[in-house]
Amino acid sequence: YTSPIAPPADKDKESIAVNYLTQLYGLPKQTNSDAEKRSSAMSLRLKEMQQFFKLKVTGKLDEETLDLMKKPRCGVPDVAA
Amino acid sequence: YSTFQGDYKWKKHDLTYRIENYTPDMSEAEVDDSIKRALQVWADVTPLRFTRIYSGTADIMISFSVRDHGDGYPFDGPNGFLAHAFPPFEGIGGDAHFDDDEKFLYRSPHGYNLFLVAAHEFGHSLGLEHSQDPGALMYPTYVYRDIDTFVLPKDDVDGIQYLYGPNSDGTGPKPPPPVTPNKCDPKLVLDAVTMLRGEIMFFKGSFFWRSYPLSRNVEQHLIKSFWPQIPNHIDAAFESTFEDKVFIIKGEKVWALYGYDVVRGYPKSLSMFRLPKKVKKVDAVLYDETSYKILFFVNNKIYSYNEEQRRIEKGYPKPVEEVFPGMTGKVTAAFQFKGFNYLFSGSKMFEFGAYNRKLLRVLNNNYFLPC
Repeated sequence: YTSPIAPPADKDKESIAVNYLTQLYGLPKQTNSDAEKRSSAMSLRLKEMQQFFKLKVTGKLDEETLDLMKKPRCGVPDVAA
Repeated sequence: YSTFQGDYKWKKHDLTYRIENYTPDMSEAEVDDSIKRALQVWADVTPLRFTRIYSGTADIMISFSVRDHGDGYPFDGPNGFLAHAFPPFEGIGGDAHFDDDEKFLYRSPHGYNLFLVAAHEFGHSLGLEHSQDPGALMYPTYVYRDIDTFVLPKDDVDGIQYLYGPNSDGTGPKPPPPVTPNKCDPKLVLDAVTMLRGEIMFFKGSFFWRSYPLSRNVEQHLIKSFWPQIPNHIDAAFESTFEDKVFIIKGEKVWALYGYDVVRGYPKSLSMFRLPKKVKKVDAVLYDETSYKILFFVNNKIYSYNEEQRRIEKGYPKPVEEVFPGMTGKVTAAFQFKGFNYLFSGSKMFEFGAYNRKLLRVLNNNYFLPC
């Protein structure tokens, strides 16, 4: 069924989010070492995703947002495909 | 709905498709039929026509593969991304790729139904992007839908007809495409309302809204995207704080949720609440926390069930208007919140004091469901 799949033990939340946002929301590959830049890029894409799915737009990786990232879906980007 | 920016649509209406390989999950005939019906979903509502070819390059090339399959968008193993497709343009444009690490099935609601996944991907192959309408086929996340009764939702029909116009035969889709309920509709009549551990849940048709009181944030979801076992178009719902469960009622059946999980051993019969056998349907249920009483609205009468003593109270059923003076219309939904009882009738919500049951205000339906 389609309820959120059990959190994969060996993947931490951060890498699930990075993979999801990179594939679907154009998060640049994490090349730059500048942590500040990276987290603001991540926060911006999180807001885009939360906006798209009408979640609370926090820019933070909260439970609701992570749950949605774990749902089976189409691999075509949601914005700027 | 949304379409790919730029002029990404086919310049012709007669398109070809080719199934390059098969998944071991299903027979070839089942794959052929799933693909054919998935394309027909779009042909039914547009002038587009699809012809299968068995060699050479088709407009829509269909294949099953795993992980890195050479298009720069590797799949990710079981679950996660199920498939992807490219909008109309030369070369790879229109092609649809299915992740063969998934379990694709022909009819079962378990695993991923190939017809549903393919119909979604072909929306991309024709020029649609993802929709924000949670009821749309082009919504990004997979939701199982009954494929025997599947009708392309109106949002998707609007999107594809924006690109290609309506079916040239002039025969519109039968039955009419389902429309996702709009919380701003002033005529919205709700099926049921309940608390769920501090959230308020509003049910309508195949959908529910979940709202966090005092927050403007409201999410809308297909019921089946959370609980495939729970039916659409429910009659009533209520949260028992005594049992820490939400009970959902349709006809004579009762399902139970513990948090967001469906409780095993359900559905049970409505008789679990000792209602008379003649009661085949309830219109609304109000859980009264002040007394642990459960009020069942059946037409214009109320049955009061004492949860602690597990029996219907003496002197019931009573007319609704005797229990809630001023409540003259049919009650379709009800819930209690912060010491007030809210009864929904038509597109209005009647507010009563929980203790004195005095009618205090008549409000619009979306008082708690901000538009």
